[in-house]
Amino acid sequence: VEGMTFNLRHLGMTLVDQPKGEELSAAAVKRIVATAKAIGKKPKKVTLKVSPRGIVLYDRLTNKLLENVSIYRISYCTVDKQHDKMFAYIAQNTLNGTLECHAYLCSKRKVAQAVALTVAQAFTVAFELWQVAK
Amino acid sequence: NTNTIHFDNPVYQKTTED
Repeated sequence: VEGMTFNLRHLGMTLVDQPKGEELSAAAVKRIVATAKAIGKKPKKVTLKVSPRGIVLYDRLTNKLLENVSIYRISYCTVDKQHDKMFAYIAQNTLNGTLECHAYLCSKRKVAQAVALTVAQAFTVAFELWQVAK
Repeated sequence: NTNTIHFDNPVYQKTTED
């Protein structure tokens, strides 16, 4: 419940028009990978902390808080089939309501799977807490 | 081939405040 931390690299973000879907997320990850390659920018090293409250992102070099994504804003998470070291989630931007797909490069496929499974557990715990609160 | 791992969030857009 207190959360788990993973060291990943943020590869990028792209807008999507649906909150979930295998084809949709695969296409989004493909776009992010292509853009990152085109730009040739090294993916930013981040620390991703997962808990039933949501996902918190810190810049690993400066320890600066990058983003605090509430669990209620995250619609979906996945490990991409083609890029199996890539973990991605789709979240709604609170400012403008747009749906963003964020993709992260993990050191190994197992790490990507561990992150996805941990986020899924956070979804489940958050749902149980939400039902109690209701 | 390994199938994708994906999870939908049951609390997406559900907030306790409203």
